[in-house]
Amino acid sequence: TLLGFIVTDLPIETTALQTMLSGAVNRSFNCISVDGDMSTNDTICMLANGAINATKIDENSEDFAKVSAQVTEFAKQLAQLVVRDGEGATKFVTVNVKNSAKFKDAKIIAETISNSMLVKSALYGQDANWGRILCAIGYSKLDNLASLDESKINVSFIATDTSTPRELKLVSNGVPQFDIDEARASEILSLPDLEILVDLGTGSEECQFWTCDLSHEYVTINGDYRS
Amino acid sequence: QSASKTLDKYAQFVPKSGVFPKGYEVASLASGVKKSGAVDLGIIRNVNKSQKSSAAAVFTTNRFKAAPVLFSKKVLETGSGEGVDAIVVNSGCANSVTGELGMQDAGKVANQVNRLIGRSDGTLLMSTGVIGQRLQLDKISKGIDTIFQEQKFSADFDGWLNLAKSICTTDTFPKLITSKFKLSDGTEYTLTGMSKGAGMICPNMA
Repeated sequence: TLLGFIVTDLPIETTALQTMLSGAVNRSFNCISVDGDMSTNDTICMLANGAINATKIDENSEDFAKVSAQVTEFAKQLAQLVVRDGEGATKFVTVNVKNSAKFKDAKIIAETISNSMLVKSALYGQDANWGRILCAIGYSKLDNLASLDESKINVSFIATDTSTPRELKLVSNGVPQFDIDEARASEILSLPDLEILVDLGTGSEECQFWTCDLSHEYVTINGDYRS
Repeated sequence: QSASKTLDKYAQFVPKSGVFPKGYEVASLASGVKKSGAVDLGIIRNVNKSQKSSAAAVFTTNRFKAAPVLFSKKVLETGSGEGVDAIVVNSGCANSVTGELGMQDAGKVANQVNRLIGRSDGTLLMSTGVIGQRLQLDKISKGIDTIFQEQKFSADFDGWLNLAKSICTTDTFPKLITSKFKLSDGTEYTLTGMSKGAGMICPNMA
């Protein structure tokens, strides 16, 4: 279960606060997955008590956008801490799906990759099994193929430290790279943080989704949770 | 090996100090619901009286919404998001798939806090833990009374960190972030946030 709250001493009008929180959550807490299970209890709330002397913020206020951006950034940090603490997690993975015709499709594809047991197992085993990433993209439940054109798709592993080459191309414009540098792939996959970059080449929308690997410890924890 | 991972994460992600917004007090204690004896009950309350607070929330879209979710939704609808002055969090028992009895238990917890803060409909609830078991009301109710009678509220870093610990279940570290910001006219304000979660995590809240 995901629970959380954000509190501030700003005075914020209630509907503006709801707009602020809902927008922040859609780019943070609703873009994470540890195991693909949605709890019956998930709740994020925000309180603004107006304890500081300031003009009450509503959706027309000059500071509305700025405060909204700060709340979104806060929510992203809190959401990512949850993924970093995923049960048994040894890897923190950013799935970055960009240049999509629609945000909705980018999110569906990112979430599908993030919830693939086989992708998550390979990440735990530090196995550069990128075919599973393609497979997950291929079964994503998209309404149509406006955002997914097999001849334009690019998939890469991105190193999250300062080592180079930073990007390891796995699929280039729909063509699988059979001669990938396996040693470099292993180096990248041995890092605690990893980025999987999917460039759909069909538009300009993008979605960042955060997930973790699937380890033996996850099964151990959840095999006898009630105890 | 897992201990070493826990150590790394705690050292890496848990702050050692923080800045906290004006007008809030926090408290937490071990009510006995968690078998381990760890803190499992927390309350954050708004003590600012200069104006009514504003509250907003997003909730699970799972069809089988737990009692605290249904109860909190109703509080926000009833008050249109105004005048929420307390959030009660309990861990160890999710009060989920508990039907009408679970709703009654949720109401009892909230009404006890409402009485103690002198409000009606001023309390939101959050629960997490085992699904399908009822709240151990005796322990939680006694814990709430202890918090108020022994004046356990504070506004310092340890108080906020312990509140972040009181909502944890299989988490290996408390998740707390705090920061000060400035409005365009230079007015300084503070955001503080906390979260919990380690399993059953793929939210789609609305």
